Amino acid sequence: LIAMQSVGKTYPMGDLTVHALRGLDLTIARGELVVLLGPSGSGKTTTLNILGGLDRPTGGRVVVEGEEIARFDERRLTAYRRTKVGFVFQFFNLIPTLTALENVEFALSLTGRGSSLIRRSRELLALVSLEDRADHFPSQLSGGEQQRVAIARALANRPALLLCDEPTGNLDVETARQVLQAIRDLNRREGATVILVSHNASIAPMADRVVRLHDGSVAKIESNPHP
Amino acid sequence: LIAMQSVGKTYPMGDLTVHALRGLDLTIARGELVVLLGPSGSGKTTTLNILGGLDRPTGGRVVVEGEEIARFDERRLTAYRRTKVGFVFQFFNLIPTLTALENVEFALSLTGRGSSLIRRSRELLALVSLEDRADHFPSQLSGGEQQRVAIARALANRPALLLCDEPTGNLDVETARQVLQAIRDLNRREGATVILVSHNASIAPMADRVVRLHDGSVAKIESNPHP
Ligand SMILES: Nc1ncnc2c1ncn2[C@@H]1O[C@H](COP(=O)(O)OP(=O)(O)OP(=O)(O)O)[C@@H](O)[C@H]1O
Ligand SMILES: Nc1ncnc2c1ncn2[C@@H]1O[C@H](COP(=O)(O)OP(=O)(O)OP(=O)(O)O)[C@@H](O)[C@H]1O
Ligand SMILES: [Mg+2]
Ligand SMILES: [Mg+2]
Repeated sequence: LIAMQSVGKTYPMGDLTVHALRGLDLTIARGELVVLLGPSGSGKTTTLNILGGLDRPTGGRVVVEGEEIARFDERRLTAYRRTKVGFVFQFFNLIPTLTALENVEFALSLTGRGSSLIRRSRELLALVSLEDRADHFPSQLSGGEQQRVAIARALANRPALLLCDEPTGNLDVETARQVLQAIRDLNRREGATVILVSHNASIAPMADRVVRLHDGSVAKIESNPHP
Repeated sequence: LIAMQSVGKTYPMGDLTVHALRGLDLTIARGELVVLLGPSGSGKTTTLNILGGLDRPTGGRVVVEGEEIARFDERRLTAYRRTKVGFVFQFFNLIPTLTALENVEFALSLTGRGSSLIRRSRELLALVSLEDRADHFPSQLSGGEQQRVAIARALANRPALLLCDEPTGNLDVETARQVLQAIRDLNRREGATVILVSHNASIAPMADRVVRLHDGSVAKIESNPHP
């Protein structure tokens, strides 16, 4: 499904250049659940942003379902993001002027499912135990509640590619387990390809493979025989 | 040092009322290191915000060093926050128009230490391994790097009361260990009173006591004999 070949991302900073990614090589099969680990600053968010069409590499190739997405113009990238990708951002990116329910409805409406929009949105909020926070605005939600709305929103369109940037960083063990179960179900039942960035060591066992980044490139890949 | 007596915090939401805190009783001794745990939405951030003078309870009393801070006017609360409290926010609250170094310098300048401001700021960034990100703006930093600037900033004035809301939520195990060591040092060497909210189970052993919240009040308190 995905091939990243010698991908680079640099930021010129005066005399210095920051290499967020350098010579990153990674192939991911359709339906795989990959956990992406690595120290703070090693390039995990940058990798997800490039795969999700939110950022472009400064070098290398990124091929998704046979198409080189780094070469898409803005219109095609937007279509790619809306139809193919579900994204749980490290800092949620909820729409502050919409309630929890409206944030999920909005995501659903982007792929045009008119009828049962409200019913499906309520189901998604129930999946992350937020049915009684439906009418709260993001500023009226706890950190972990905002994170869960972001997860419900990402799952809404049953995306072919689910990208999760620290989806349990603000959740207690029990709530985290619930969320990871929902992500795993999407992978197992719908065949979604999932890339999960997490510092939570207990997440690694659920992966098909664990990819470790270091200083902007792949340092190590481990396979889990029975995830 | 701190006494919270039957503290309540309610938010009227149309017909329903949300009880973020209800009848919360908690006493914390000077120099204690307390870890505050509990499910997402149980009132941890609300508790820290009230102790840090960022929010007021709707019921009960909050006494810090003999003074009822919930009765302070805005000027006294601002002075309390600046001189007594160091705060690591769940979502950092960095000043977006200042670099990492400037964010730390700004915190130092609030307590008027003119000379060696830059040197001390650089030391604090080095403490969290960010010396070569000094000139990056928050938008040019990774999630964990932003979190570390927030930590450096909170430690800057060696506060008497350090309040940390999920300080390692975006950090890998190794970086988290480094940060927790710095927090522990402030507690052991400077005698700072520390209240640490965390979902990270490995943090509990470093506490003198572990306080568990549930639905806005204290459910359980455990003492660690030898933290
Ligand atoms: N402004 C507000 N209006 C209405 N409800 C609110 C508001 N702020 C917080 N709440 C509610 O109060 C409860 C406690 O919030 P708080 O942020 O203290 O939880 P928390 O323990 O920090 O959770 P987390 O672990 O998810 O960060 C939550 O259920 C939240 O929905
Ligand atoms: N706009 C930018 N300008 C300059 N440097 C940047 C910019 N964005 C990111 N960086 C740098 O690129 C590196 C990789 O960032 P990235 O956000 O991908 O890390 P990460 O692995 O997600 O880290 P974390 O675990 O802390 O979230 C970091 O060292 C960061 O400082
Ligand atoms: Mg990141
Ligand atoms: Mg919170």
